[in-house]
Amino acid sequence: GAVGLIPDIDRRKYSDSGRQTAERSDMNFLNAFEQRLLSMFGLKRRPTPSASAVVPQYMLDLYHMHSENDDLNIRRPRSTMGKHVERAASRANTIRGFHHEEAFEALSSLKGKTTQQFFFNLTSVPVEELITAAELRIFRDQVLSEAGTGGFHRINIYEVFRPAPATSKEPLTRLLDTRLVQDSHTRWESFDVGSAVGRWARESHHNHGILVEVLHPKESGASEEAQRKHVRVSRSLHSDEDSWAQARPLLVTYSHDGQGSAVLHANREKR
Amino acid sequence: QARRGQKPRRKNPRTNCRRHALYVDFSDVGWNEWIVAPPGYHAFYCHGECPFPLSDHLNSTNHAIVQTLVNSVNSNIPRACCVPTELSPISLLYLDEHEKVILKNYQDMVVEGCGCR
Repeated sequence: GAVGLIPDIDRRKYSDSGRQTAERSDMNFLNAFEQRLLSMFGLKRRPTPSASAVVPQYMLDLYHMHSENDDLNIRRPRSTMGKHVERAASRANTIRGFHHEEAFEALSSLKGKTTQQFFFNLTSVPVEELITAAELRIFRDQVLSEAGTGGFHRINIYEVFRPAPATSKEPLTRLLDTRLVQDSHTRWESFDVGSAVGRWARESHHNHGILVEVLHPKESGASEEAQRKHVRVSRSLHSDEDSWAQARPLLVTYSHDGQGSAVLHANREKR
Repeated sequence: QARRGQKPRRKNPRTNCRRHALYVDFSDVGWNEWIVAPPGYHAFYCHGECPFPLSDHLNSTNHAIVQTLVNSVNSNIPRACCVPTELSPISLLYLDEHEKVILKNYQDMVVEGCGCR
């Protein structure tokens, strides 16, 4: 059904001889073509994204980096994919990007430590799709300090097994990934959350989200408030709202639905 | 330089099976709201006659074997069809109905070659 999305009956109408005049046949043709395209995407109706829908730059970079549809001569910024996902990503034929549900955030700023809970809604992942890898991408904004040398922050990524029974209690968590980073750099960090996300997609009732803990350096020239701004885990930690849409944390899943070849080597698959 | 007096060669009205270009520009059909990239889709399609297995011009010789072959063709047997014989995938970046961004590879989307089958 995917071969040649143009319905047979009307192909020659839309080739060299130009468009037919009969409005009706145009609409029939387009409706038939659209239904084929939507069913191929597994969509029931044509999506109507709102103006506020955001396409993360990383997804665009992945598309341009590996798609044969794109003019490879154009030099583009290259996002760095997490090493831990490269192998699984090379086998995936579907890559999905998710932003967390801000309504379920739980930001807490204690002395020397900032924690934030993220909940990602994965119900849009079809059951037949097997998630083979997932990365949580978090943006770090350079902190300028008088001393000039950047302090070191420890970023810990936990899976929440059971939410905190009360605000005074701690949730039950499991450490998924950790990293020591210097706050004089600006870049994206990629953390391996594949083991948790793969299970959540299969059994959504296990999905209690991810807890990100940032331990700030004790001895550092920068103020506590400036340090909290380094790791972009919440909209409220920053004054400029505009950058949040592209700098907010992004969960990227790599999956395969059992049809066709991998995205990231489309050109090599050409027969 | 066309030679004087020679009739221009009559273009064969029936073209044999081959691949024809066909580009669907997603903005023409309003899909660029949800398909982020590429901006359009090189669909191509196969179209043309399949004189297979015997081409008509073979009938111009009176050689016994050729005449036997040409006249023994059973006209009730349907002719071969002009269909895609080589295909390649494309990647599409789009927003689904939940406004989630998806990059997906779709098999057999671009017709690379056609043939009579």
